[in-house]
Amino acid sequence: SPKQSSHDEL
Amino acid sequence: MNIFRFAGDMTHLASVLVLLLKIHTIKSCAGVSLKTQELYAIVFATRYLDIFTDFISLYNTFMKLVFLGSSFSIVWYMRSHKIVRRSYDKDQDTFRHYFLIVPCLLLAMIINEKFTFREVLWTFSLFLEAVAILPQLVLLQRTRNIDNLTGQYIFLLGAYRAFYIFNWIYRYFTEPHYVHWIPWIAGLLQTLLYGDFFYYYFHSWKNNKKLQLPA
Repeated sequence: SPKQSSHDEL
Repeated sequence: MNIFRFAGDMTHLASVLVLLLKIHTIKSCAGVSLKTQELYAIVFATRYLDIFTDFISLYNTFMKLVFLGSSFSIVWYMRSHKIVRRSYDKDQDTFRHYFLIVPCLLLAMIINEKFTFREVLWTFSLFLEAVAILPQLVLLQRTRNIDNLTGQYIFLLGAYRAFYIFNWIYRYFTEPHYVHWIPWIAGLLQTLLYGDFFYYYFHSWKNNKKLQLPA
């Protein structure tokens, strides 16, 4: 599943 | 990745390295709140649960390891290092940080994007990060003075979150459907919390005198 965009941040 | 987020990550990295270097070099943690450092260790531990399950990029994984390593090292230095621990002012660093953890956990159970173990802890880490600086700011009020390195540490921490706000604005306008109110509100609150500190930090820097926080 595409990584949830908000979880690609530190 | 955009310039705001990269600047934010580098500023955040600088803040933890400045602190770790200070403690390692002068073997003292005077003026540093252990409670805030413990809260930050919890923030990173609960936010990076996916470090081994979801690979996003080398940069992402590397930075997570650095933040986890540095925050736990700082806590170790302040609690266990035979010389550093002597300079920890536990009588002044009395903020009951568990009063921050429980409400953040409860709030994360209520407000989250998905009610799963990892998502709730991820949301908890955002709320906790927003308030994690409080014990440090209270300690500064108590000790009334701030040595430059601790001031730089707090300044860099505040700047990192301010950069992230620009990052969220940028992503909102450049990525369709990029809307995440939870980190946005938590991040905005966190930056506002630093607001008054910035005001006094800037004025002390401008007048080139020791930072005196109001009682």
